[in-house]
Amino acid sequence: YLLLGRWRKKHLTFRILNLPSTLPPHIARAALLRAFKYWSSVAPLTFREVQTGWADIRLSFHGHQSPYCSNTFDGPGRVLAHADIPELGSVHFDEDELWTEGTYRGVNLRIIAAHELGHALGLGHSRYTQALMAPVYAGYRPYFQLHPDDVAGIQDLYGKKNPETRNEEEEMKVPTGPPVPREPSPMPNPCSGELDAMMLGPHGKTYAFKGDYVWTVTDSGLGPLFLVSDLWEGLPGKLDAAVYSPRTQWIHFFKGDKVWRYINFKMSPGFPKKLNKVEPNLDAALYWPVNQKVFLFKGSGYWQWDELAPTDFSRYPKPIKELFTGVPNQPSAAMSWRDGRVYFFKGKKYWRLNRQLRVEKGYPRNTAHSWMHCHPHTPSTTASAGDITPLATDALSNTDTVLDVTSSVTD
Amino acid sequence: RALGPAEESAVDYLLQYGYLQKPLEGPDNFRPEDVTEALRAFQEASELPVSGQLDDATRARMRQPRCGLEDPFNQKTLR
Repeated sequence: YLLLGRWRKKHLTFRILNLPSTLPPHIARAALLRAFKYWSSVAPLTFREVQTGWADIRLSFHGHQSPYCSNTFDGPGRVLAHADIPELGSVHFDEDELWTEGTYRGVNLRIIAAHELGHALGLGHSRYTQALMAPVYAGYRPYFQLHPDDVAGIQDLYGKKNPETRNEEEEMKVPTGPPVPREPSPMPNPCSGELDAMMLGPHGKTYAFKGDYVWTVTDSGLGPLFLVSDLWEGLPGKLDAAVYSPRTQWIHFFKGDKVWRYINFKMSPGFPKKLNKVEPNLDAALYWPVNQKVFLFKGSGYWQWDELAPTDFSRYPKPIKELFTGVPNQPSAAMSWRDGRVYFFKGKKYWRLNRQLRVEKGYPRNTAHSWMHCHPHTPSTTASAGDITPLATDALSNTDTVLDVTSSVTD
Repeated sequence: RALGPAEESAVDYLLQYGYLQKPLEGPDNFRPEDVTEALRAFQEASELPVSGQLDDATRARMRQPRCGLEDPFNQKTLR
């Protein structure tokens, strides 16, 4: 990373002066607000929006002509945006670009805005071509997150996020000691390989749900088990399904005939609601980034749901096997993952589907070995609180490697 | 020697993004070795084969959408 300057304060105001014509305003705004969040979630920075008057950071769109910018743009392609370094604060986007969100088409507004905010906060370009601060746009990534070089640069400027400003999600990383379950509900053993739900959540975190508990699954091992209600206040355990949509930032949990909606760990007003257009007691749910829809599964059927448009469910449920070739009926969990593939879980096994939604050769495989980093001899009994010691195998570079290495060892 | 149009636009790119430094005084044209060095810096930063020649891969990379700010990847111009 390269440092070009820094703000002498850490609590900044911002103002969105205008929006692009190629996106619905609320989607464009959500993309810009999300761009700020990438930086405020790794450094002690806060950003407060103002609707009028002066602001530290000012975002606007202009084209070949601009009354307040000598650096005009060049039409679609090539230069996408530019920004001044601290403490100037102007961030300009080329209004002639096809600004999009949640699709591989056009130019992703959220990612470019996060890059330009990096400049406005004092970062120069990074030599890592996959870093956010790389000069050339590397295209839309459905589960985008900052590169370690981006994080190192912003923390070099403003320090690490300090404890009092840590949000609930940070708590996942620093357990205050084994969570004490309020009632004696047995703590599940992730090495049993059985799941109620799996979810690729905000910031690319993988969450596994079983009984009243949830834990994260990372490349190097499992996070501590927490009561679901400790993270998502008001949410019961023993869930039927869970799904996060990067398109809306909504997390939906399903249980029985109810649905809960959260944004990060905050329940949206008016929830839980009664499920009325799809059957209760669902089995699983996933978000498919290719068509940006949520899929709900029960028995041998599925529903396809557009979160932002009225969906005609009269032609559903449709047979799962018609669209997801080779997967079992009544899955216990399902998710689209960071590697662009879709995963179905049932019993102790899981199936991996390619981009054509066909089960790949060599599946199903064992969930406990490949996802929960468990050795074959780990007892699959229900452990009591605190003695979960997932026997993570060697820390490998990424879960996919774990999947391949473990299975080849098994074979 | 006079530059062809493709080379001209490549030099503009290298200038715009900080790989070539406009001489503070004296004639505008660049010594061939400056352009070669600037191309090498760009190719290395773009994880392209470092040839110092304006090959197709380099031209394609220069056409990719990007940020309008300069790149600090040519140590000489950065200094």
